[in-house]
Amino acid sequence: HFGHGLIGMLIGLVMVIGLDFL
Amino acid sequence: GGTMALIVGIYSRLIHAIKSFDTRFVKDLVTFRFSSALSGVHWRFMTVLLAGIFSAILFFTKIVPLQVYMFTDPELIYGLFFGLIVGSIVILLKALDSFGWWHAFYVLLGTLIGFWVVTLVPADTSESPLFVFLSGSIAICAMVLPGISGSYILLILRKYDYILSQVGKLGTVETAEGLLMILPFVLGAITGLALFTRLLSWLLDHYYVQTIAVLIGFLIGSLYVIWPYQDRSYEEFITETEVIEYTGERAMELRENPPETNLPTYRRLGEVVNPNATFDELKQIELVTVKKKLVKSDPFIP
Repeated sequence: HFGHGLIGMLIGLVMVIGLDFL
Repeated sequence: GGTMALIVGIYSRLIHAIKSFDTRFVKDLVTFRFSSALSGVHWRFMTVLLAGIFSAILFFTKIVPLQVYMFTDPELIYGLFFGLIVGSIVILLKALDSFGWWHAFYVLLGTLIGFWVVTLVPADTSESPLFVFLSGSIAICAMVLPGISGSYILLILRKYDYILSQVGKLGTVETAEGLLMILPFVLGAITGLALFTRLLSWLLDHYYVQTIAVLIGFLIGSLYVIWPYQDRSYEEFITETEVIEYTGERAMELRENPPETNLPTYRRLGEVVNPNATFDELKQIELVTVKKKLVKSDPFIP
């Protein structure tokens, strides 16, 4: 499940960057 | 535990708020001086925080059951937290003003300690009340530290299944015994929390940058176990045993449709209670509730 891990990491990064931006 | 508090930047406030619930507060409370009790504690902050924690627990157990997905889709869930923590580390490090080599030293120190803790191997320990008390105080310290989970520390101390089975006794005929066994744990947790938040708040007040740098190190150290691609091994704990008819409907149902075993908890058939009975109809069999817990994970690069 290589893709799953990648998608998860991307979502996590986007979440934290979004939070920081807000 | 403390991970999210550190990530969203309320760590210092959280520690000071926990610390504010002191003996004066308890004294005011038991003497019914409520307004005086409330005036000394950060109750607004704690109420909002607890409301948030409570709604998150409800949301992530009932609507989006994270504890199930952690077992069925570990790559996705661990990946999410990995991304979240990597991003936070960068942002937190940037927030430390004038980053110098001495900061790097504290970050490295935290990383080494964090890595050491998250790769500890479970050890057999005593079940004496004194050690249960100690386990409670260590586990609660882990809970307020970022990157280290309290339940993980209980696993390392081999007290996870013990506490869980005592909690399982609550509400049954053994409620009193369960409460008595949990009591040292709860007292340990309260003592540990009271002492540790005092130490942390002192450190944050006097050595803020160094403390935050070590805590960021803990986050970095914990990345090793949060890495989504791991060979995971689980341990199973039997939390409940019920005796049912061997040829009864529930037993037949379980034989026809074996339970999915990659769930955090599932029910399966155990041993036959009376294997020497003449007829199957007279036999009884155990129905056990199994709880799975991650005990070991070896990261790999896919």
